[in-house]
Amino acid sequence: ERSTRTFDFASYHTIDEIYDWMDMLVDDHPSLVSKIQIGQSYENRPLYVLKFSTGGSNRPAIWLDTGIHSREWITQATGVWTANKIAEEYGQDPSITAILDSMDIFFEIVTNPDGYAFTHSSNRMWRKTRSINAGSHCVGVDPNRNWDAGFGGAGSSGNPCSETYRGPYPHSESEVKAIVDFIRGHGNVKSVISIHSYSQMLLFPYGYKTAPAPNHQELNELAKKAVSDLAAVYGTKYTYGSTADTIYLADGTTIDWAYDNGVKYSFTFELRDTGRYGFLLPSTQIIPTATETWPALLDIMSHVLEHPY
Amino acid sequence: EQLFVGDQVLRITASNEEQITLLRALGEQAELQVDFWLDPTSPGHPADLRVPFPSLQAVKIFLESNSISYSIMIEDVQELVDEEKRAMMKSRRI
Repeated sequence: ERSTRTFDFASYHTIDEIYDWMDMLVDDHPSLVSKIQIGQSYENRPLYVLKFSTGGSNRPAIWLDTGIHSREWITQATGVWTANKIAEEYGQDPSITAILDSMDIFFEIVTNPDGYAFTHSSNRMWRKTRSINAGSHCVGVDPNRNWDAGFGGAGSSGNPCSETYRGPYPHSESEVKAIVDFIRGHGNVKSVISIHSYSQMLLFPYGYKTAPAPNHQELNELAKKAVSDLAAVYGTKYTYGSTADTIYLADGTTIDWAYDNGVKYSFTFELRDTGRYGFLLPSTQIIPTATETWPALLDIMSHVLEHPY
Repeated sequence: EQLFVGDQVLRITASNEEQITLLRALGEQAELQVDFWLDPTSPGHPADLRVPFPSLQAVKIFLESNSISYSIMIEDVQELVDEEKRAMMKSRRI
């Protein structure tokens, strides 16, 4: 009998191995975890979301996603470890128990399945979706520039051959629209946490403008505490701040769309590396990376629980 | 399957806005096929650039002739990709 206990969290896995593991996690925790499908990718792969719920109906919810940029393998691997940790720690860890006793967590681990499959089969460096761009020989849209928030500005590209190509129109990518429709349909999502790599940063809105968000102070304080607790594990140093202040102008991003649509606690993580391996982070660093990220995620989720709005 | 034999990743540190502009222009030259892993943002912040082997010499000449400092972050991308594959195969066998 296969079980999540035999799954090697310290290794990278194919999309099929991750999807099989999701079914094992549901089997191992049937009263807490379920798997829902929120749509299909461009190449018709299912978009699976793990739902963690202890009951109630339409409870306030937290959305987590990893792997929207397919080549950032450390994020999908961290997603698998974190989802398992949530399931294993419910009933053990007081923080995650309190969170799940009042809120639901929705976790999309392979947010760009076509791109992820392509990194395994054809091009390890692939970042975008795999949609065909009419009139161009270049394939794919940057799914983190395709959201309807500052769409089309200088912080994205109109060139289909660019890695930051925004797409023909907002939510043109089915992988993005599926999340938009899910969050709008749910109507009670209080936090969106999108996990990327690399450069060790914790970012919050805005990216499409330099003006501070209305809740800048609160988000900044929360980010400060989260990166401090992350660093306490192995000393990994993160910077934090709004996307525009900390990195650059970036339009059409997940967290800007979420924030503009009423999701106050919206954050992007940029996980390891500090500039040795980049996207090719060795699998030996999967568990340390996931382990240090866990307290930061708990800080944010606990803050959401304690600050209902 | 695309291979990256001899490709290198350069960690580039621009010292002023003019050099940032030069780096962005470098990224736009389709024939070089370069790929920014970390985009150039502001002076002093590193930008990581994967350069295909055939473009390496041209890119390094460009950087050096414009006094843009860089170091080699990854000597051979394919070696790391191969190592990653070996680790996955080993895990599957176990």
